[in-house]
Amino acid sequence: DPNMKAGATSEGVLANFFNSLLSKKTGSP
Amino acid sequence: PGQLAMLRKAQEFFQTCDAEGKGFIARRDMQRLHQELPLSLEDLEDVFDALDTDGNGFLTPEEFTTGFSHFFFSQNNP
Repeated sequence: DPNMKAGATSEGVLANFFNSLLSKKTGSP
Repeated sequence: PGQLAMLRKAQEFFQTCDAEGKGFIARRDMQRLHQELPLSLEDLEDVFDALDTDGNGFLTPEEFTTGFSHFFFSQNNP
């Protein structure tokens, strides 16, 4: 199912994005 | 309690993306994060499209929070 694949991909890309924001915040004083 | 922490983080991240304080995030705001985050422009486009559920080209705080809540609770509830 292409829709399911797209959903899983966007979930991964969102997790990557939010994790980057989290480490940016914790990384700066 | 988890809900409150999630909302605070969502608000904080929304402001990071909406550096001009417009009250919404445009596609170019997302692209600007390319300089700050270790993500490609293509990744940031995908993030924007994934969050922009109504596809109008703007991310509202509600859309952003909804997307973030899925991530937040999937991280905190294994």
